[in-house]
Amino acid sequence: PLSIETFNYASYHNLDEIYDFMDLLAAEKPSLVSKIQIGRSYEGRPINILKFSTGGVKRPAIWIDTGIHSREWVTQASGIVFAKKLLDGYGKDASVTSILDHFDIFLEIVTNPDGFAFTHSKNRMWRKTRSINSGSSCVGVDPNRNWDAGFGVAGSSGNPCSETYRGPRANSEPEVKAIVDFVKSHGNIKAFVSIHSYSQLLLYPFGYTSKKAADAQELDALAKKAVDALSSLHGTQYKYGSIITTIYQASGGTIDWTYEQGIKYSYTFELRDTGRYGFMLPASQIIPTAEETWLALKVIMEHTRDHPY
Amino acid sequence: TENFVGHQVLRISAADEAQVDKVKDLEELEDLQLDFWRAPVHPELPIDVRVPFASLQGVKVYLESHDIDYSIMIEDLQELVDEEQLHMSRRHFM
Repeated sequence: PLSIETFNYASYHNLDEIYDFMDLLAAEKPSLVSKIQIGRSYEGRPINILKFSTGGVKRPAIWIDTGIHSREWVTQASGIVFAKKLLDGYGKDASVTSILDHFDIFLEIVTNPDGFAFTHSKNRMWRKTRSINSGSSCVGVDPNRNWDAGFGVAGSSGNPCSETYRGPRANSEPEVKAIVDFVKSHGNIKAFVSIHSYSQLLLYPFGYTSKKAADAQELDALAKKAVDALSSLHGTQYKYGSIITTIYQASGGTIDWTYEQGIKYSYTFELRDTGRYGFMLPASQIIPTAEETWLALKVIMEHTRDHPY
Repeated sequence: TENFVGHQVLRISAADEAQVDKVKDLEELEDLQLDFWRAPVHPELPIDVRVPFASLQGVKVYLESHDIDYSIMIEDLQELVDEEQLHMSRRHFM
């Protein structure tokens, strides 16, 4: 029988296996882990997140999501490893224990379930959601252009056939709306990390405007610290900076919205690699990628813990 | 199921803004079915694009005729997809 110990963390998994894994995790340590459904995808799949909590009510919280772009398989696979590290770490790893003694952690491993299922069934290269665009034969919206932050300005497309199609309106995608509603109803999230691949970058707001974030200096210093920690494990080199200065103008993006909601520590990772395999990163690189990223995540979580606001 | 036999992923290195714009012109041609893994933005950043087999010849001629440097990042995408599927199915029987 499948168990937390026999689960193969060094392999890619399909949607059912990941959802089964989430149930295993919640069953393994119900005092620490619970599964919450925050909505339903366009095609009706449950949108599930894991909550790691050691008690308290409406405690300050940290949010991590992976897989918003469905073809970026190393991100969902890394999310599974992060979940295991949180489960194992509490009570053993001083840093994880201290963070969980003060914060709840929410982890959404499959942020775009319809798209992810489609990469396993029909098209491995699928990136967007699977919503039907009226008046077009092209399907799907880019869920990282659909947020209400600079929505519709330069940095996204109005063409439903484009991979960066912003959608008919902000939050049109149930996968995005579910997170928006959760963040607003929770109201006490202090750090928000959305994980993509590839390019090996650590990015902070803004993407839709060249206006500097009010906390840009602190975010930049923290990004450097996180990237140094990441590189210390396998020497993987990352660049860091604001989205618009480091890569390009991108509007309607997740962390621009979370930052404008007041979540200061808003970051996006672009995991391995820099362009040998791209989205087809071999499964042999799942564990090393997740391990190095975990070091950077811990730096961000520790900083959040030590700098209440 | 989408088949990627013969699809290649090219890494394009634009020398200047003008060459970036030339690549952006390609992006507009929907018939080519290009899938930009890394969008054409500015010369410092590499451009990665998945090119279906049917468009490969035309795209390469276009790049070469504009002296735009490129290399082949992935020779045949379907091979990697097959490898990945094999690894996953093998894992099922471990």
